[in-house]
Amino acid sequence: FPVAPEEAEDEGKTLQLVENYLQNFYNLQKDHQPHLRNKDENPLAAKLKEMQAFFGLEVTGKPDLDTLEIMKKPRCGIPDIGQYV
Amino acid sequence: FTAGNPKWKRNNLTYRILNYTPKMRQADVDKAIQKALSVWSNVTPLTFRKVEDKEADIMISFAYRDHQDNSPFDGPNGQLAHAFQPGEGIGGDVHLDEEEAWTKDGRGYNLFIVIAHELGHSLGLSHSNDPGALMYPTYSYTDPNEFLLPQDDIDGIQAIYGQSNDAVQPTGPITPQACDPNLTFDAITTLRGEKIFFKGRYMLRKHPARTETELNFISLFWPKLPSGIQAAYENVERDEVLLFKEDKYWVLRGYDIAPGYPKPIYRLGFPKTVKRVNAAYNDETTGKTYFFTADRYWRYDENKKSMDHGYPKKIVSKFGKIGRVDAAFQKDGYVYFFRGTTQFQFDPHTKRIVRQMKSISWFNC
Repeated sequence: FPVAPEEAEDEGKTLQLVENYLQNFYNLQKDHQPHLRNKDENPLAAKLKEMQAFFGLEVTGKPDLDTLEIMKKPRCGIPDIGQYV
Repeated sequence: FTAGNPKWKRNNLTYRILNYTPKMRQADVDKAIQKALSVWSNVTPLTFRKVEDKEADIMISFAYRDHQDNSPFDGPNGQLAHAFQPGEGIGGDVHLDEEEAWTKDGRGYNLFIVIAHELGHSLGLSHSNDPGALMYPTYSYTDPNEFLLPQDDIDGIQAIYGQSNDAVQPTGPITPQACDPNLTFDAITTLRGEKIFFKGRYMLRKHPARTETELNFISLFWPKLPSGIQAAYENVERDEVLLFKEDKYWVLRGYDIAPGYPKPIYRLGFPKTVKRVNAAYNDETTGKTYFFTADRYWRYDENKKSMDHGYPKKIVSKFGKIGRVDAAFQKDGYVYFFRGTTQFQFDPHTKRIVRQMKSISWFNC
């Protein structure tokens, strides 16, 4: 069935939350193309897996409930990986 | 460690507080910062000296949104603060988001906890994936009076600056792992169908419908509860859980701590000679609660709200050779007694121990 509008909006919000989080803390490049099916794994899914592995979550590559719960927690602004200069 | 392993070339560092948040008394901000600095100086050769009117190694300030360091803050919650790795200029500096509710206790965000974490970055540490570590990325409250720098953070900072100059090297708490065969428990209770295992400042939570065990700080759910809960039991009929530490006890009604607690355990009928309760369980069929202290047990009538006469009695007289009890709970008519890494399954009808297991048998290891 077509997704009901507010579900679509929720989905949009979720994607925004996930993208922001991975850009801020997992070095996801802003210009990634999350919706293009290229031969490599979707960079967003790859970064999501990295974040899930760091927090000891089940590594699904999908923004499941446990993952979103962690992303909503107040935290330090320093990235979890990579250089912060 | 931070990529490139940046570190200060000197052990005697300076810090300066550039401004203050209006949400706390200045004296409380000073105190929180001094305590946060001592978290690291206590376990390394590092020293910190406060300077007033010149450039310091670590400049501490409260800032709004875009504050010209390419990392704007995001308003209340979300990102609470950030800090820069050791180096000249902005290196080592700590920035705190002024729009957060900074406090010196469990409300809002505790300034001491956040600054202690950021100072870890100022000294060259990056984030740890140990959920109990101070350098874990997400905020979690611990009562500053009970705070002990975890071993994970001690190992990290000493790898950079070496050990403390003290004769006795400081050690810190280790985060419990559910499948650690050496795991022992302070207390265990059921809670609306779940099982809660208490260990230090942590609780391991086992829901029957989930395979994995959830590890949380006790303070995440109950900031007013101390760490080191020593006994706990659920009174299913009243939908209450009683929690004991030393000579005090708290009551959880549903998931919230009931007002007016803690109360002295002597209200339950213990004599003043009893200083703490080691374990407890409530027998759902008889409505009696069994308390375990040292090598004896007591029996409390929940309906009469008084201790039964003729107690305490020797544990061995009723429960056999289970020795002293660390923790206990009842499930499906059986009572499970925990002592160290051993668990006994006791059948109260036959008064026999029917099985002996490992303490971690509930965690699907």
